[in-house]
Amino acid sequence: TDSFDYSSYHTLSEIYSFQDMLVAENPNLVSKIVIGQSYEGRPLNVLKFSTGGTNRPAIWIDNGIHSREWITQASGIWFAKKIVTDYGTDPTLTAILDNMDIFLEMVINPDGFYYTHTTNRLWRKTRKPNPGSSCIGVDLNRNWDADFGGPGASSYPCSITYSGPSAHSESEVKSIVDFVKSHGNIKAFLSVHSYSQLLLYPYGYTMTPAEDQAELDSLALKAVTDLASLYGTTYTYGSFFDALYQGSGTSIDWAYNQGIKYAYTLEQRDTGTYGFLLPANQIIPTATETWLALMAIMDHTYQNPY
Amino acid sequence: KKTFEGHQVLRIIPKDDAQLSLMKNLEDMNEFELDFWRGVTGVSMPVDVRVPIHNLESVKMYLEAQNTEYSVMIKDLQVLLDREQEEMKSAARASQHRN
Repeated sequence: TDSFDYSSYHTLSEIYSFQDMLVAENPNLVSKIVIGQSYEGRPLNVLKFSTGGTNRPAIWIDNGIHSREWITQASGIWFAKKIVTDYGTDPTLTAILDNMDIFLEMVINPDGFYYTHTTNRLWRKTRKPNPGSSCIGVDLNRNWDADFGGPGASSYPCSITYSGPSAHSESEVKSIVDFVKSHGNIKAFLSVHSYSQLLLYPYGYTMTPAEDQAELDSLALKAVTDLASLYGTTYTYGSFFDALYQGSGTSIDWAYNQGIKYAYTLEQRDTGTYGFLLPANQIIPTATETWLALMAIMDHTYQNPY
Repeated sequence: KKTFEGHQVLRIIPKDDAQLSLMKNLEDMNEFELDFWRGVTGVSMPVDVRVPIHNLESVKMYLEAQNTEYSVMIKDLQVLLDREQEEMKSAARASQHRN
């Protein structure tokens, strides 16, 4: 993986190969777990970074729930390499990994991602047909059991925010739900999107503040400050409802309601130039600055056990 | 393969509640075949929307008729997509060469 081109976008098969290479090169640190299958039968791979122990507290990171947000999957690759490179050299990450595990799903929506490479670069949803409709796919970030089907999601299959027929109806979501529940010790749930430069915490479905709003807010400030320290990229932060819009059935609201306090959605670059078509030469700078925000949250999670 | 020749991405910043409401109406209109890259959130918050070439004139006229200002964020989407595709190909070629 040293010669892997991190400054280029890659196909799904290249990403799967990368994952296998990383595992092969780092057998004592990285393993691959297949938590399920997508609608079209692709594996839902999660990389587990662990230095040992059983059922340690853990951090969940996912990328690519919306398939056209290519910077997120590309960043996921970079994050994975960063973890193996920094373990043993970066004291903060080393301390985290000596006590916690990190789970990284680089491509939550592989069917959609494949479709963006082959047919429609701007596809967002899954590729599952909707009975009774000619429109395809579900918005995986409206399919979670957190005020499912409420305001900010659509019941219309042609909408880009179509929630699906029922909560967790999509295997891509259900697989994560089952995994997180069976693990039982996930302490942070971080979902990476693009391109609005936002750091959001629960709730999205209600304007009622989360019980931990004060802590989540101050940690968000720390994370976006760290992120901005590299290239000056400015993020807005706040609750999903306040900083973005009302959205029901989202992953972080579900995670928070499961008792995972540190639940955040990151919206990576960029605002107003390229949108979903961020040039490849911006992958590494974007991933690098995002990593600073992730590290702030991961370190806080480690330092503040609950 | 779906292509996007001449499609533009417009950036619209609603200045008041009236324009915000106009944007929300636009979001619900199917006839323009719009694809909202950044949805309607609030006053002064940018809305980015992909407009197919065959509806560009109508959408721009609609916005202008409502005194809503917009800017062109991406002039021709396919040009960017072609560039992205070419970059991926050349990166893959370079990788094969290294191997």
